[in-house]
Amino acid sequence: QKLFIGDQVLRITAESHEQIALLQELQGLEHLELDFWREPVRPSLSVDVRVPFASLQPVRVFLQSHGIQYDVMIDNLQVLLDSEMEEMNHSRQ
Amino acid sequence: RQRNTDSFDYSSYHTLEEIYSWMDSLIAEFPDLVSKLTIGSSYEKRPIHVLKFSTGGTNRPAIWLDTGIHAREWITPATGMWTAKKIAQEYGQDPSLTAILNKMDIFFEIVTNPDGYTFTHTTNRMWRKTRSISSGSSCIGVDPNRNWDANFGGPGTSSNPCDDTYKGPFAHSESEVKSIVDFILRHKNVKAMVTIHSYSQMLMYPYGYTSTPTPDADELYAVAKSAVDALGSLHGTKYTFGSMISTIYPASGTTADWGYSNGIKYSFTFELRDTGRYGFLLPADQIIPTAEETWLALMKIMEHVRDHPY
Repeated sequence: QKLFIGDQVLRITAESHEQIALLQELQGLEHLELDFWREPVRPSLSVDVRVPFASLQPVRVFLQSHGIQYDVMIDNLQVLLDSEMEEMNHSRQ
Repeated sequence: RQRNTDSFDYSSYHTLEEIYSWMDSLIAEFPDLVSKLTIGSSYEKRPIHVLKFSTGGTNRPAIWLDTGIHAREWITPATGMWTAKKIAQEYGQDPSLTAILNKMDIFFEIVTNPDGYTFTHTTNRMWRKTRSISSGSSCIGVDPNRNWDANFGGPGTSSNPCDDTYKGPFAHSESEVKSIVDFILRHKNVKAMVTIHSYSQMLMYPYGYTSTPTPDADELYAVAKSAVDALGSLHGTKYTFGSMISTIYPASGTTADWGYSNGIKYSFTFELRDTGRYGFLLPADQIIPTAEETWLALMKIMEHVRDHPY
């Protein structure tokens, strides 16, 4: 079973089309294995991306160095999944 | 021990087996209204079931609803189950719904991507595609919402089998999609098609692949507005609405565009709520509020379809 320990989901707010273009560039970096839940399209729509633990550092550096605003929507994905699973087991019982 | 749909916990997420067993219970409880059709099977040979709500007649005009095409969006089948129960329960009680069902049938596919859904429960909670194998690639699965024959392979799709928006080798290559296409084309009298996703709080209509408005854009705008207003009246959830391309992004090969291009004027796609900022990992205690508010919007759409035959 695939685990997501330490993976974070970032909500990114681009302020311009230039920043959207940068996010699209980020999206193309396959080695980071990013999972875009909401794609970079236009500044009015926030972007949500799941970032594997191993890619957190480079992604944060990328965002900060380009002045792109973001906040952490889910701090540790696996914790949320564990509690979801626990809730389901409880419900099943 | 026999379970019934009253004791079922709608405020939790359930496995495919639990959902399929729940369907059978619903049919047993409402035998004069609800039946089950198996319209095909998935890549991994799981049956694809559709609930049919019908008060009689032959080949009546119909409304198609589906939830869960992107496997990991668990809130959508959860909303679908609550909604299906509501339809069954309210027939004969709610005059408006009763009038809809006295005139039309409703077909409801609650788990549109059973393989993907099972995979999210057993192996990878983040899976969103089908589970078909692509020749020449080690990556698995096709995005079933890019696989329809509506500008297939155009903007907003990927040709890379490793991407989440991989369109597939050809339109309707996925049996999960083909089963619906065959069913709807064979039926010939489907008047509305609503596909339910999560989680951007949007109600959209065609097109997704072109910014050219449909000939029915004004009417679809008005229907979407009234649906979104109704939805927001319950918990204040704010939806945006409009054509898919103007509201979210260019996307080709989508369900809603296929529906419209095949003569289904009232073709919509929902993106359910994101209250709590959890994306499609919506906390289970939000299932019922989500379903309740969505119901109000669905009713507006279905009422409009009932009152505007074409």
